[in-house]
Amino acid sequence: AAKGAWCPACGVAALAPGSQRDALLALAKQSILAKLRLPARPSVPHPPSRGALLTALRRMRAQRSDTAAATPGMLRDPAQPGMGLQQYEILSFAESGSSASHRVHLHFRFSQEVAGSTEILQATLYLFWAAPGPGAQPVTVRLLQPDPAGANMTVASETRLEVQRSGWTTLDVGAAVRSLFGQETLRLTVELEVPEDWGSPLPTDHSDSHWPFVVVQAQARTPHRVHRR
Amino acid sequence: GVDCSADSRMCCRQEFFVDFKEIGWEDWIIQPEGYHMNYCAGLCPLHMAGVPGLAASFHTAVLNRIKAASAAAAVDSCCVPTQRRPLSLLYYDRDSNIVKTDIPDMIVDSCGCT
Repeated sequence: AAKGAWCPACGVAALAPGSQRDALLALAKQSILAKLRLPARPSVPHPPSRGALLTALRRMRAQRSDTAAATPGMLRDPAQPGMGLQQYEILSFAESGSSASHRVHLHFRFSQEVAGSTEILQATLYLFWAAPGPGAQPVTVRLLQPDPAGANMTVASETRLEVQRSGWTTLDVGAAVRSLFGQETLRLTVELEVPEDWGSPLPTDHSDSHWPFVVVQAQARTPHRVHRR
Repeated sequence: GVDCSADSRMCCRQEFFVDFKEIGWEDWIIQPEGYHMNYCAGLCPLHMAGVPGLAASFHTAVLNRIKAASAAAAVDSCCVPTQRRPLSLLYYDRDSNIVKTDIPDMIVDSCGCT
């Protein structure tokens, strides 16, 4: 409304410039949190190391261009605006859990806000092997899920790999994450088992740029449509 | 569309930038640095109805005259967004995961009269 006048639509007196700016800032916060389905702004995060983040973003970009080149048009590019439905790319770094000399548990957490309102398009686990030694070395990757009958974990799937040189490996974990998003505990647990003489399958330093991570591509679920007869 | 200036009274796009640092959100929103929450403001008298910005053709001008002539019997239209684009966000969720998403229709690029 013009200065000193009333808003013709809502009848509210025009705000003083300072309080108008405060009202607009409050509206901006409310609008962004609502669109991200967040009840409030997240608490102060514990960001990953800069090296790990840059490496992960680089791997994601390389994976996306490989996929696009291999299946043109098949995989919807989440960065392509105008798709209508809101798309998400979620990058989750591993938290190390219980471990033995050559076996370790990795945990990947996901938030309810995204899990509760999206469908999974793709989920990929990225693992880095450093200097495995001569010849093909057997590695086993198990996806664990909570045992409904007790506190233990059961093996949902097991994959045996033959690692011949150092580098990244990717594993499709879409099915495991999809089943996870329907449960209470939104935590994906992965067990890595490597040959005894390797030592720990994880980098010794958490800030190492080869820290394992999972990338999930998700899309907002299509709203429930009511057809008028 | 028309961008508002200090003395514009007609329907226009008012720019408004929210600096995430100013509202204390720069620790969990990685990119961008702020949000262009532009909005539409101003009058839409009847002869401006259906005009997204300036009249650009003879047909529009004639139509406007007809509407102006019958202004006494009609009400104003509304000043609304005519073009919008997504807001791309890269942020930490509460599990410190990094989330990238494009929220559709969050940035107003131009305004016009309904």
